[in-house]
Amino acid sequence: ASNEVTKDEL
Amino acid sequence: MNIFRFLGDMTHLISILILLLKIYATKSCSGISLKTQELYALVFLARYLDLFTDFISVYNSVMKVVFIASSLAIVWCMRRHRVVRRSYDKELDTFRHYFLVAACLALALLVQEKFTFLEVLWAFSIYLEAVAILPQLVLLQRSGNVDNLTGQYVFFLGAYRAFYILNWIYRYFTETHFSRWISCVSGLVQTALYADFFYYYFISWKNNSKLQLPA
Repeated sequence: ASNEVTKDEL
Repeated sequence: MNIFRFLGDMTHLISILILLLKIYATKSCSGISLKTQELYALVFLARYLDLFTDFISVYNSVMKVVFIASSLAIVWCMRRHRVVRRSYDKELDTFRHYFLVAACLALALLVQEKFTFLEVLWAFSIYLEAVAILPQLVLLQRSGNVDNLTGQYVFFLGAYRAFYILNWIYRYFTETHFSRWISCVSGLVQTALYADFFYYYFISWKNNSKLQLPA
């Protein structure tokens, strides 16, 4: 699993 | 998207609309820090480069474009508009904002999720947003009197930060993999900077008097 966080905030 | 995040975005949008309204209606930018506005423009440009690489939702993309366009429009008005620029409190707006940019860039190079161009710029924009309000708060402090629209502008900006913190708390408890400590720590710092302003804002609201900051 990658620990990349989706940047879904502004 | 939860209600706190949505309210945060809306109060952010309202704060920008209030600022645009003030500039448009009064043809004046007195009490507004050009340095803070330049920092916000830089924050949005650095963070929303992902418009070209990642698509999240139409809502996200539209908001990003709105934030970039409005911040550039405000900077343009304050620098170039024949009438508006005359009301700029240049001698009060002396905060050394380049130091903030340099410090945030250095921090972003040291602390980021991944050492890539976009990730460094993203972290840089988060750090810079946290401190971008400083020149504005210093300017308000120096001028003492705060006009109504400027006071509302800063109030809604602060409300936006407060809602984002509630949003993170909500996400922390409802999502299994929510960890975003760079945003959260920076967001807490940013909100703390408003604490003093909020205190005086509420006092003036309670006493139904004009907002005044102590010298």
